[in-house]
Amino acid sequence: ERTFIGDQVLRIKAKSYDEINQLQALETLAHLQLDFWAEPHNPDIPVDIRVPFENLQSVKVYLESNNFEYSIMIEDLQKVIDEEKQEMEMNARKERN
Amino acid sequence: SGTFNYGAYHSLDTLYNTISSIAQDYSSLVTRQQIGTSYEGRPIYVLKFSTGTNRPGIWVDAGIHAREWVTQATALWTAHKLASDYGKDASVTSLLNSHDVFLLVVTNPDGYVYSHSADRMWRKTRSVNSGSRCYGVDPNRNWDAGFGGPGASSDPCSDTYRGPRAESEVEVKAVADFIRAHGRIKGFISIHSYSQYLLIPYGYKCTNPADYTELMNVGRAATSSLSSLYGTKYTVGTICTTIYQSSGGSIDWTYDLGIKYSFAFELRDTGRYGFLLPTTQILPTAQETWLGLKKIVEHIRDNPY
Repeated sequence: ERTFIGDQVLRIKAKSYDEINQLQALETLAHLQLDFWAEPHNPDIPVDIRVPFENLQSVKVYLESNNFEYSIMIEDLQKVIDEEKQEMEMNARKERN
Repeated sequence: SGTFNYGAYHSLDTLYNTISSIAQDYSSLVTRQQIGTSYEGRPIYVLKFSTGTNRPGIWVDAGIHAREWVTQATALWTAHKLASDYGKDASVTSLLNSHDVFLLVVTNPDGYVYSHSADRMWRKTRSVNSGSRCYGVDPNRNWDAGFGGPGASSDPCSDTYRGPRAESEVEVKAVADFIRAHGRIKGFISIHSYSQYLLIPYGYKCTNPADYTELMNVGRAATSSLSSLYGTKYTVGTICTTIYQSSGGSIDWTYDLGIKYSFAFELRDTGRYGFLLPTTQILPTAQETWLGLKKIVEHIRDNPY
């Protein structure tokens, strides 16, 4: 089973269409294995990207060195998935009872 | 039986059992139809809500990208709502007295199972791509609408891989064949999450559809009704102007086929969870979405073409 330990979801606020273009360029860098949950299109709408743990540093350095405003939407994806899984198991037990 | 917990995420088996239960519990109104089989051999079930013969139809599907669990949950809740409100709610009753509704709760069953068992973030089908180590096709880049154009990848390892040809995915072909064979589908609504958008064609090109003004007005009325419950804010617009250019999408195909009322819903996001929306959010999401859906289907009912 694939795990997502240490993967984060970053929420990026682009300030201009130039920054949107830069984020779109990021999408083409396949080696970073980024999963765009919300795509870069319009500066009014934040961009959400799931970043694998091993590429977090590179992506954050890229964002910070280009003055992107971002926040961490999900600190550790696996933790949230584990909670979700536990909740599902608990619900299934309740239903069996 | 009334014991099903709509406020929880469930396995495919449980969803399928519940789909069967709804058809049994409301047998005079609802039938379960198998419209195809997934790549890995799972049945693709549609719930048909019908009170007579030779009616025009409205299509609703959910969860084409498997990881969007709230989407399938919302569709299942909607199925129960439609069935239980018939004969009680005047709007639902008049809708189902004039139109059939087809509801596909799990559009990508293989992906749904894979997201439960192997990769929670999976969004594609599970077909084998010959010559590649990577599996699956993005089923919402695989429709015959500008296929192969911008906003879809030709790389089988990409999450937006369009596939070798339009309708190469059996899950897509099953729906397309059903729509073509029916011939009188008047509305097509595809439910996704998350982003809080109500989208209209086009995505494969950046020009407005001929019915742009009407579709935008319907969309605004729907999202205004949706927002009245919990204040969730939606953006209405074409796929290209609201998100980005993307080819091979379902509502572009249906619109070009002549189904004027073609919409894609991107359901709620609180800004904290993305595709991991907690179960406490399921019922509010379903309830508010229903208000939006109802506005759309009422417009379809009242504006025959």
